[in-house]
Amino acid sequence: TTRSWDYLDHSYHTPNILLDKSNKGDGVIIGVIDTGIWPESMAFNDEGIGPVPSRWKGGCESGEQFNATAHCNRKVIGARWFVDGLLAEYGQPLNISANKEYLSPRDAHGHGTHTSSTAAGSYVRNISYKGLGLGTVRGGAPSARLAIYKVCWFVLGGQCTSADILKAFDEAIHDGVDVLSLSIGSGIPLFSDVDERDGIATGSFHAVAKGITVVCAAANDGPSSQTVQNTAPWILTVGASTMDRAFPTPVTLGNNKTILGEAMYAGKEIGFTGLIYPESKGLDPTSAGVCQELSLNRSLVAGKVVLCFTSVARRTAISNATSVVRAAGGVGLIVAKNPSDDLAPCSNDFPCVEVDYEVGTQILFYIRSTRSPVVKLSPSKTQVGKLVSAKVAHFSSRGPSSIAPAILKPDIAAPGVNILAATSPLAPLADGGFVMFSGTSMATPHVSGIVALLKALHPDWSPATIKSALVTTALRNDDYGFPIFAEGSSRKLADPFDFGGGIVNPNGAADPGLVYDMGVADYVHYLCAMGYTNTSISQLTGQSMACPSIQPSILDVNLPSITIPSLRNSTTLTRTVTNVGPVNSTYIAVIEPPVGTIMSVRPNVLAFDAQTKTITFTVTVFSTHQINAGYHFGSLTWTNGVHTVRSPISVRIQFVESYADGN
Amino acid sequence: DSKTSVHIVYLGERQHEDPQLVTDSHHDMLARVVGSKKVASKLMVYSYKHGFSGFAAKLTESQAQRLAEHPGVIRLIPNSIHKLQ
Repeated sequence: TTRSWDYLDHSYHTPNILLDKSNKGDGVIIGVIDTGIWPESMAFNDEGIGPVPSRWKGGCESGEQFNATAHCNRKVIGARWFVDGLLAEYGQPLNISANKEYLSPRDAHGHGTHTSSTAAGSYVRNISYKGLGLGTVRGGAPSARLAIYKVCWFVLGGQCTSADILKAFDEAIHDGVDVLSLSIGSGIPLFSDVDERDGIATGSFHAVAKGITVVCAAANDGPSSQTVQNTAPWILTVGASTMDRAFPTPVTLGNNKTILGEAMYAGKEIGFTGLIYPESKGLDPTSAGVCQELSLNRSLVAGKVVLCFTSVARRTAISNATSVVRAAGGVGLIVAKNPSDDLAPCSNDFPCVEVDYEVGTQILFYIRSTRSPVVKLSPSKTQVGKLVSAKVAHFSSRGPSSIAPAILKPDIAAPGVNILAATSPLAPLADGGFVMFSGTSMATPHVSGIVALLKALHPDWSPATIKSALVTTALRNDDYGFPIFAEGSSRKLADPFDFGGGIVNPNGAADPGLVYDMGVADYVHYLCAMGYTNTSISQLTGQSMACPSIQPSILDVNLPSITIPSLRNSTTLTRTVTNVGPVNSTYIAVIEPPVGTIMSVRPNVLAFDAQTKTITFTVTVFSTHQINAGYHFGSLTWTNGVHTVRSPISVRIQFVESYADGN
Repeated sequence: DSKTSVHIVYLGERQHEDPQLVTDSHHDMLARVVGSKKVASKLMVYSYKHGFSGFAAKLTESQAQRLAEHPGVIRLIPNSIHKLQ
């Protein structure tokens, strides 16, 4: 967070509407359902924070290495832990032999401390990761309070059960949180919105019905389409973007050519030393140079830097290669791979530099053309600003939703790559209690913090109003005016399935002009439109519900986006906007129709006054081609000259229905 | 049939304002299936009593089946795993 808030124009360096007007989120309570908290972290000091809000009904629970009296304060006002669902499955005691874990709110893993400090951590100045990314660490709502619900445990890689998650929801609703932040997902295929196995969908329905905004991670299964999770329309689903910061690492070849790779290498320079590519003889000479399959001869590798290639996006290939090169006495590693935004330091400050295939091939050609190739590896530097363009992260899960493609997911994106925040000092890569993590887990609390500020500024706004304000004001271009790209293979302009409305714009969301509001009745409309039975819907809502005899259209769910997954000839849908700006305002529609469609809006001028606060309008979309196509994207923007209320539009023309052409 | 696993018994909206009464009703319901309040207490994992009504309990398949048939039970679902992102 030493850069992310600056990137979002949400910094104390510059005049900041939302941060100032909301008093930095003072009085708002963010519940974080995660791996707990490391309470001694400087990020949770309560200096300058007022008394605990009187409406708070929660509390702190003591446990192993966690003393409620000593470890909770005016910043961390709640800390509880729920493990019985996991223990009942795996038996007691908890099998924590592989990792340290505490039967208490104390966070051994570090993930919960990271997300909590990103959402509402206090200011901690002069923090860096081994000199990289120096700046001030803080949460989005630095004066908001934190209520910690530990449900995820450092066993089997980090697990949380739906029974424990549901209990956390149940208690958080009782305790009086305003926002719930969940950096948790399940897996594909998804459970339905009315299936309690997705404890998040069920728990969040009840939370949202009580006015609590629930912010969830979109998951890390990108860049493939239809991988987004936490897709219920009442959830605010967050994808991950990069920001305008990079860690270029000079790689100087013996021919004096310097190439910039990427790494988090904070060690000493590796002066010119031998460079090898483990090329074998025979019919498949490149097989020996595959990073995850390296098998090296110590006599050839000792004291040298190794180049390898991999097509594996995850870091396992780099980890494996690092271990093998180190074991063989190598002093450095250059990995040629597709960009994956999964940068991390290698253990023990071992230099492992990532380059793309093009650069990797240049290095390989240099090795092949030289009798004694040499290389110099310099420490990584921190680069910020306009030279580094933001993009949707490779790993960020993409829409459309596999449950309901007409409901745009993810809703929004926020920085989630190389986020420096507090962690458990037990986390393997921690540096002085801080670490850089990447994931939609890290993007989620950025949005949770902003939601807390919006809640402080507009206490009467519903979760749907907050979501609408965020989606319709999100940014599609970066600060420097360039469109935001989405990392994948290959890189392309980001579309709504990559980042929903765009990258979150805190100050814009504070004053959105118009909003698309929803309540429980609208969510029931959605469930009816999905074809869920009255019984199923009653199961979810807990009340007897009856859908209208004519099934409502899912396209009419009052979302701040329009997604038509199957347009044949034409379709008309309805939306209702509420004026939350100046009472007397007139908005006109600006339409950017998706390719292959014609769109009309009626009325195309909306005039609000003291009597008219909400207006319903219709949107008609015609297809101009008789073809089964992929999605095309456009927008509908209402503007009064001051406010720009932009809804992303996604349309797929389908003349043959149920055609398995996923995106 | 002696092997137990955690099931979530979802009962929908709360029937009582008092959370203690909600929890008592959960124990009563489980006790009717497992034979006694003492056994029910041992098998109960969580009582969901604030935001909604339901409970999680360690159940054998036959106990789960009997609970699923109880008129007050809206849905009975096995526990499942979520992961950090």
